[in-house]
Amino acid sequence: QPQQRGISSFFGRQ
Amino acid sequence: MFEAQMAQAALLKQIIESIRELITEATFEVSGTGMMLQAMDSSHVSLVALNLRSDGFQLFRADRPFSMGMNLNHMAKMLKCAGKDDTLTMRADEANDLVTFLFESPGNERLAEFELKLMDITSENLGIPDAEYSATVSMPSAEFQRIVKDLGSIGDTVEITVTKDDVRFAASGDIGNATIKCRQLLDTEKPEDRTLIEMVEPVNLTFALRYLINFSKATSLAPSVTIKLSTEMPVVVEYKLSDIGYVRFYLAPKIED
Repeated sequence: QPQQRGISSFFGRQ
Repeated sequence: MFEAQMAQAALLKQIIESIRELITEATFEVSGTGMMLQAMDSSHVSLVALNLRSDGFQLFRADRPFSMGMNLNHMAKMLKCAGKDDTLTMRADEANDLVTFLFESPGNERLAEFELKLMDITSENLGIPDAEYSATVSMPSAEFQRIVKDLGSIGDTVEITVTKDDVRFAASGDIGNATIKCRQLLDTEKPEDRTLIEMVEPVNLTFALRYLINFSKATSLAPSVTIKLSTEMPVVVEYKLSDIGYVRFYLAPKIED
């Protein structure tokens, strides 16, 4: 089953 | 001092209605360029980015950058009190923790003033890279809403596949499977009825449908929606607000470990 990723793992924290 | 006037209070009401289930609290950043908001949903899987440019307002004044933290459900309660054709003026200053919404009827015979308490919200802003996407699909927003709602009754996730000929949305669940295929359609009377597929390379991604269904609450804001996809990247679902800005929703994909 594909796992849900968090959005912050793609976009860097500012 | 911050002051901004919008011809239609109904526009801000619709915008807030479309995002308030996803994000209940958010900070509006006001500056000379306009009003911006960026917030993740509570599960940190999706992100809302709203941009209202200052030139899209009838009047816009922000002496210095200013943050306004608001509970969007409380904001929605007040905006619901605006008449259908009322204008909206927002006012706030740093001295007090309030933002004022003034609703004025078209004949100026009724003026309603609502003051909303501002709040301090600790949130982290994410840097969204200006990426090139592998595929961009524009389609009527009502069509996208129908697809995600229909598939939501079949399964929890949707697999979106873009090839040069079409875009496919597929879902499966306990009762069976469904695939909806949309071909490029350019020859329409109205430009917003077009389905336009721009593909650099084919993509295939899986997303949780409940977020996409939630994004489609913004359907009434724009006749068409743009969906941008790249392999193993969040999808962007964009509703353009004519003459003033956009609402963008980002959703992280589901990826095989």
